[in-house]
Amino acid sequence: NVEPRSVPVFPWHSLVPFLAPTQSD
Amino acid sequence: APSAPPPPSNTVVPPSLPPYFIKGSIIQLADGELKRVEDLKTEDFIQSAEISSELKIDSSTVERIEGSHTSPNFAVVQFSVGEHRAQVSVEVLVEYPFFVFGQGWSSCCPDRTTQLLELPCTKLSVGDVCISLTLKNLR
Repeated sequence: NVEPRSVPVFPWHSLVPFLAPTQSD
Repeated sequence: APSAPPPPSNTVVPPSLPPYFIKGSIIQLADGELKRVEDLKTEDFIQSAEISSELKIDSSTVERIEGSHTSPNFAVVQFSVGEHRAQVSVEVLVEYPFFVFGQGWSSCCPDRTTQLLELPCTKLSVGDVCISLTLKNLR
């Protein structure tokens, strides 16, 4: 039997390349 | 709950083009729904951020795009982030896609993005407003 190959699932937030700088107010 | 990416420095250099931008990649939204990367809409990011306990959507306006001094394959994109208009520059591969509000995936070199990733993409331009994230409730 051949095991079904699992498809990688990526979280939505990984698509955004950087975090905005922390605001200090 | 999603684990937050590390805190930003002023310039962020992704090591390479991540696999999740390849057409057909499966993306899980915050409510558990699965979508292909090319089918994502602005609302998907907004609704996912609303559900998230850690992250919220911020808008980042492209202020400048210029070639990198280090390699012709890279570009430096300067953003004005959030209501405080904080300046952030990112050095990315020219084919690196950003998600523009109300428009979709855009890159400095959309032809190359489509060639390498098969991801439908438009040209990223000065004035475009991209989706970015910030942490909620930071003190």
